[in-house]
Amino acid sequence: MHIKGIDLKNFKSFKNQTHIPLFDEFMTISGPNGSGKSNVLDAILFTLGLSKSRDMRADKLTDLIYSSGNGDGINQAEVKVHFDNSDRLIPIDRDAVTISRKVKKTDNGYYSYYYINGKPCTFSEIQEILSRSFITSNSYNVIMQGDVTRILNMSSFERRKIIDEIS
Amino acid sequence: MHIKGIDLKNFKSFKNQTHIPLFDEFMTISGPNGSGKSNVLDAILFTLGLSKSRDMRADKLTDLIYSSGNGDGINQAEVKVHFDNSDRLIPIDRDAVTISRKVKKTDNGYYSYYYINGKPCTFSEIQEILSRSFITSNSYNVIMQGDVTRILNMSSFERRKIIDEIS
Amino acid sequence: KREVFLSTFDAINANFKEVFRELSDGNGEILLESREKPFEGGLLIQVQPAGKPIQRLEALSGGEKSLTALSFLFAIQRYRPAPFYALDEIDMMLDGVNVEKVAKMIKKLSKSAQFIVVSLREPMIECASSTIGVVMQEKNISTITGIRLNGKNAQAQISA
Amino acid sequence: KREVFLSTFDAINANFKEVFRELSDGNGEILLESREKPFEGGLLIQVQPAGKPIQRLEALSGGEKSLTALSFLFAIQRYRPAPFYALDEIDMMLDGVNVEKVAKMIKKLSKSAQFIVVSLREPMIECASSTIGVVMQEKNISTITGIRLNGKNAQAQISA
Ligand SMILES: Nc1ncnc2c1ncn2[C@@H]1O[C@H](COP(=O)(O)OP(=O)(O)OP(=O)(O)O)[C@@H](O)[C@H]1O
Ligand SMILES: Nc1ncnc2c1ncn2[C@@H]1O[C@H](COP(=O)(O)OP(=O)(O)OP(=O)(O)O)[C@@H](O)[C@H]1O
Ligand SMILES: [Mg+2]
Ligand SMILES: [Mg+2]
Repeated sequence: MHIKGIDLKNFKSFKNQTHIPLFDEFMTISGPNGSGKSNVLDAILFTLGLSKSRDMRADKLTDLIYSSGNGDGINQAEVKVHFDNSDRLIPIDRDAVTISRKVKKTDNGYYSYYYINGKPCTFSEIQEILSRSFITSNSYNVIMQGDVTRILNMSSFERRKIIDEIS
Repeated sequence: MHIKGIDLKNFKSFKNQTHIPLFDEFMTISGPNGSGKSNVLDAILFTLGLSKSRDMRADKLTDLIYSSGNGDGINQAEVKVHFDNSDRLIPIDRDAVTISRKVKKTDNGYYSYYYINGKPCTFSEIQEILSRSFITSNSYNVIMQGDVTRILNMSSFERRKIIDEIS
Repeated sequence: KREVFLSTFDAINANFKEVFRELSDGNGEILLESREKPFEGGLLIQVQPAGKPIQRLEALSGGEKSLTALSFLFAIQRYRPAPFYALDEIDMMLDGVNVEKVAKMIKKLSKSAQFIVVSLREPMIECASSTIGVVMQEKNISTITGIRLNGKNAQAQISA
Repeated sequence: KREVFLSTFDAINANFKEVFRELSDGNGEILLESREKPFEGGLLIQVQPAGKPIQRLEALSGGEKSLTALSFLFAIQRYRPAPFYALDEIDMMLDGVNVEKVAKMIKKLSKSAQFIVVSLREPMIECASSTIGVVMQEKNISTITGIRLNGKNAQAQISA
């Protein structure tokens, strides 16, 4: 299983419908400071429900919706993460699985919707599916910017818990 | 006023008597990871009393004394910071001023001695002299490794206090 | 439960020793505070960079800390790879030689997992199989500039 | 006291605007929560990187945060230089273009203060007037390898 591609629309600095193709190999994302590199990783974390808005440098979820600063009336952001599931690591009997998430601003807050292959589902369904493919919010496959030595700063108990999860 | 040079002996990874010449210009210190670059800055902070041992990655002051790990019996570290004082910014009527500090391990703790031009003095005398040349522990002329954005993470009150000190 | 935990722990510890040696030429290991009752204690990391005594983690340099943390991550990856890894500027405190060592290791590990690595450092970008460029176009809008397939150097233009 | 504070604040604010524009082409300023009673409020930093709207400080990228923090430091330096500055890898989150911009600014500021900058990045080392090399010799002992006087390239061997 790997991520085949990501589609973003109005997510953080990705205003226009943007497709990012990914391959099952060692890929780097590069570009000038402030160009949107970390926002691409935030898009993955947002869609898979792996992090709270604070980790994505947002006070509230609606801060993730593109804004040019002068009220352009965009009230929704959507990200799709396309997986190659030919090894059936995701317990769904299809070669291609897409997990997507939408956040929509409303008058008194926001709505957040998750989808699996286009069908609405709950956050816990997403969590259930992903945990069986070893993707959980405290698994060690994501390192945010500036956080590379996090594992050294945590307590010895927290470190041991990582091994608990794996065994 | 500027730093003309530093002499270290048994301070952190600088075991042998080491002289580092400095000039009144833009200098860089470079070298491989773990070679001792940050230890040079720690030596300046230690001698001028600008930081607590925690900031120098030491639990206690005696962790700053060179140790090869197998008890080589070194129980003292000394650093001398030589200033060019021809502009008399340091309120001492001499062209060259040396501030030095020694830390010595004892059976039940340690001693720490400060010297100005070779004569023993107290920490508060050092603080007094340095604050008149705009060097205080919370002035903004030192940035430790990994701490470049500290000013953004502090409270707005703390930031305003920086301006208080300057005016 | 204890048996399963200990066999996982021992396998990851063996990996950690190997990875730390490969990245920094030194010795490293992970230890349990209590092997008898592992769930009552924590897990310690002890490293000895090349030619140095065993260090307290706090006394390590910035680059040494990065290599230690990455060794732990890669030791787990070798035991049970996650499907993908997303790493954001993990090389920022590394000197050129160490960036290259980490990049080579990721290249090897990428045979059993997908690695997506944000980096500004030349040795990391050069070593990757492909690179995605991101730029800020007009008013605060990010676009993807294209994919460089390193070595094959085929520019695949991406339609936004 | 309030008058003195405000005149210092205004001078540093003017510097901050200039420095931030020079480093990032954008607009930045520092603001008082209460200009009437400055000592009852705090100090805010508001920046707008080139071509972007005004940002909350948390929403900035790693590189943008570094440039903002450095702009504040340099703005104070221009108003009242400390005798020396000791900066440890301030360029670790900057891309190559920004490392060069910061290095050029330090070069300019070093006419009125001494700058000692630890760095692993080529553009910073190239721009300095001289570079001190540090290496780990035998068992955990650091030595100074020499001073390179950039441009003049005179190798001055330092006796340890
Ligand atoms: N909701 C939003 N709408 C528009 N732009 C946004 C939004 N949230 C964040 N941004 C923009 O994203 C930019 C930061 O992008 P990001 O953190 O991905 O940069 P980066 O490429 O990782 O840079 P660096 O190399 O400095 O880490 C900010 O300058 C900000 O303007
Ligand atoms: N008391 C001590 N005795 C001997 N060595 C010490 C002592 N304290 C620290 N060290 C050594 O100093 C080394 C760290 O040096 P330092 O932090 O200056 O490296 P650096 O050149 O800044 O590296 P980086 O580029 O990774 O930041 C450690 O590896 C440690 O072995
Ligand atoms: Mg980033
Ligand atoms: Mg360092």
